[in-house]
Amino acid sequence: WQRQTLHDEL
Amino acid sequence: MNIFRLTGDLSHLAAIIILLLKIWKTRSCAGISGKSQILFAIVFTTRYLDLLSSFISLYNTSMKVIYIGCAYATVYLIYMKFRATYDGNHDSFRVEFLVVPVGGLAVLINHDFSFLEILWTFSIYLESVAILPQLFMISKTGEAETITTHYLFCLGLYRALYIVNWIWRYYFEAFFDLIAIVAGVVQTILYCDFFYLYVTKVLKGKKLSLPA
Repeated sequence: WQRQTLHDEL
Repeated sequence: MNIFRLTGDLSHLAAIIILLLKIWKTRSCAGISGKSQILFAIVFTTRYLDLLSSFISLYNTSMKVIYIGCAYATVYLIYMKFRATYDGNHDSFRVEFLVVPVGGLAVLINHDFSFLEILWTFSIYLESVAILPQLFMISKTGEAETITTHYLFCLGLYRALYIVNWIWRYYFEAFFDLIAIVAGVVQTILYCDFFYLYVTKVLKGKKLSLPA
C-alpha cells in the first residue's frame, strides 16, 4: 500500500 | 476533509468535553476510569508530536492542542483535584497488559521504522484498546451513570464516523492507511456491545445497569 508519513487525520 | 471526518472529530471533542464537564459539575470522578484517561493522554501525546515537525492546517493544529490540553486536564481532575472521589478499587484493569503488547506490535508492524512513525503507530494501536479499563470498570460495578454513557456513545460514534470517512477517502481520494483502518475497526467493534445497551436502555430513559 501507499506509505503514509504525513498523517493528516486526528 | 469530508463531512464524516469533521463530524467524527466534533463527536470526539464532544465526548472529551462531556467528560470534563461531568467531573467539574458533579465535583466527582466516580465511575470514571483514570487508567483509560491516562492512556488517552499518552495516545494524544505520542501521536501529536508531529505538531513540532509538520503543519497541516490551522484546524488540524488547533484540534490537536485542544485534545492534548483536555486529556491532561481530565487526568489532573481525576488524580489531583478530585482524587478523593476516584474509585481506584474498581479501576483495576492491568494496563501493562495493553501497553506492552501494543508497544511490541508498533515496533514490528509500522509504515516506516523511524522514531516518530513508531510512536504514531503505538498511539494508533493504543487508542484502539484505551477504553478497555473504562468498559472493564463498568462491567465490574455493573452500572454506569447516564452522563458516562453519553460520553462513551460520543467516543464510539467518532470511531464509527471515521470508518465511513475511510470508505469515502478510499473511493474519492484513493487514500487508505491500513494500520489506522485495522486499528479503527477493532476499536469500533469494542463499542458494539455498549451501543446495544445504550440504544436498548439509556435511550429509553433507563439507567445502564448490567445483570448481576
